[in-house]
Amino acid sequence: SMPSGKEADKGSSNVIVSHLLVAEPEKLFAMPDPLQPDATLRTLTTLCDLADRELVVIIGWAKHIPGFLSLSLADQMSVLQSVWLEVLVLGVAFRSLGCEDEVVFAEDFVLDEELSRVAGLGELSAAVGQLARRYRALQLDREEFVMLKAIALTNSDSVYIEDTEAVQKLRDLLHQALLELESQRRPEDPRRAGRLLLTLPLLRQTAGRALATFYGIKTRGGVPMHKLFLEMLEAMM
Amino acid sequence: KEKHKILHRLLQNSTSPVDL
Repeated sequence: SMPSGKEADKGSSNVIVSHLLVAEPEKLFAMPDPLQPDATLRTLTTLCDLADRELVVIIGWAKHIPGFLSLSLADQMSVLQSVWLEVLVLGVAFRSLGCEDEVVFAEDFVLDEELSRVAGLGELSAAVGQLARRYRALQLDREEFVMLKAIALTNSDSVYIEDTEAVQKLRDLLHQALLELESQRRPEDPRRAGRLLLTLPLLRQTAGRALATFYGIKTRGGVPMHKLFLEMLEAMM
Repeated sequence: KEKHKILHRLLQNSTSPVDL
């Protein structure tokens, strides 16, 4: 039914949040190869394969973000090349909210401290764990998660973006939707939206740690990596 | 751009998203 009066004012942000909730991709499974006898190789191969499939999903998801397809193809590429790891890491942190000392890369691929350390992923897991703690303390919910993920997409600082104004417009639209969402749901906490946005520096820092980790794996070699994953890693270097 | 062939292709393919 159509909202009226004061309810109508609440419409626009709710439309965006509902849209983002529907656009949220199905969860992926990591499916570690039980026949791989080398635990480290199994962990790293599983992680890189999962990240490659996440990438495909993230690219498909970005097309559903309001206004993203109105950017030029070149700018869509520049934006995705600069923020895909932030989007990926935010998803992992959100999945890990319920687990204090574990990182949930996928439901069937959960790494504790020891498993991570053995595979050389100790620093990455610690960084994602720190980010997850921040969101746990904030009790980040699903609506806020999808809003924040969309904002992270449009928060690109890529120097290759040609029409920065168009990207700024998308960012403003989503920022406004977050402000409206929080002012409706938590009028008693006017700092809520700001608190969420203040997690973006840690998100970028964590994505930087992920980049260093993946680049290290690539440099050392021995772990199969798909072409798209390599292409996107290269784009960030 | 040659270097980013796969991303380019994925973005170009079905440029219009599936109806939600």
